[in-house]
Amino acid sequence: RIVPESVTVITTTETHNATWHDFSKFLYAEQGSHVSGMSQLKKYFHRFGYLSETTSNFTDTFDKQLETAVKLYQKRLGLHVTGKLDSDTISTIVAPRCGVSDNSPHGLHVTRH
Amino acid sequence: YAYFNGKPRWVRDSPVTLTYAFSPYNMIDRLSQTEIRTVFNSAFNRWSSVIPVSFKETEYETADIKIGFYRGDHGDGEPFDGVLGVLGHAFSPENGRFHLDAAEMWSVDFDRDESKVAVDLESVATHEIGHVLGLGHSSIKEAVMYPSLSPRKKKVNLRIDDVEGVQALYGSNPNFTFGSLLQSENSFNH
Repeated sequence: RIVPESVTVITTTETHNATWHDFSKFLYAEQGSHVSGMSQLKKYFHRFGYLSETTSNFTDTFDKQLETAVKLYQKRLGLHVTGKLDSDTISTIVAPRCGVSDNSPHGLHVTRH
Repeated sequence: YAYFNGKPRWVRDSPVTLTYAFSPYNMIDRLSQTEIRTVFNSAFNRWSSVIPVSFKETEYETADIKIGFYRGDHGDGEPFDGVLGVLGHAFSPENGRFHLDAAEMWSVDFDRDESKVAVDLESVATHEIGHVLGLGHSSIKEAVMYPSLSPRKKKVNLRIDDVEGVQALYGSNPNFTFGSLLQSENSFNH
């Protein structure tokens, strides 16, 4: 279901990157949801190693691939695996972090250099 | 703990000494050079206390590990994004590049820095050194190698997960005992 944008998560606007903080509007989203801007969340998951490079056409729909990515993210980050964007998951996503991918077989593209 | 593909590590004749240096052109003003060097010295010492690897500051051009603070697109294909978001990144062995986002409110003393977005430099330095040595991200929240760090949070003590991971790459420092680590973890938990 589509949730209102006024939903509050544990984090605060002052303490998180503006782009990632927008992800708080996806709180409680689950497979089948369509929320404007969800493609940015997919890009986040792609960047940190949860969506494959072949999933290049990132839409605003919470599809099966995104659910799989969320589950993998929750597992790798020690969260409760629900496949849904619950409060703990969103709080972890918007938190500041290291830029190295969580699925980083070669580190930061070292082969390019 | 996790590794990069192929478990790359620094291969050197024993005793292993890795050199590091700060970029003369890519530093920050909000902390003094002494404060930055002190923090990094402490971070390197945490790792060298558990593995038979020591770290020594040297000239930038010849250093194994090159440390710098950069803004936005800085040429490695992984642009920084301003305050918070991505805090830093480092490359796997034996690349040695170690980059921090210059836009962050880097702090060495939260009593002095009251900003809500202050980030502890030693915590991030300790984490990125783990990558430089060959560790990937851990799923253990308390581990130094867990990927995220909240503002105003300090996490510098290596946990068992971090230690086991890095010792599988380099072996154990002969002076290290897991008993001392367990003791510090227990006192931390209590």
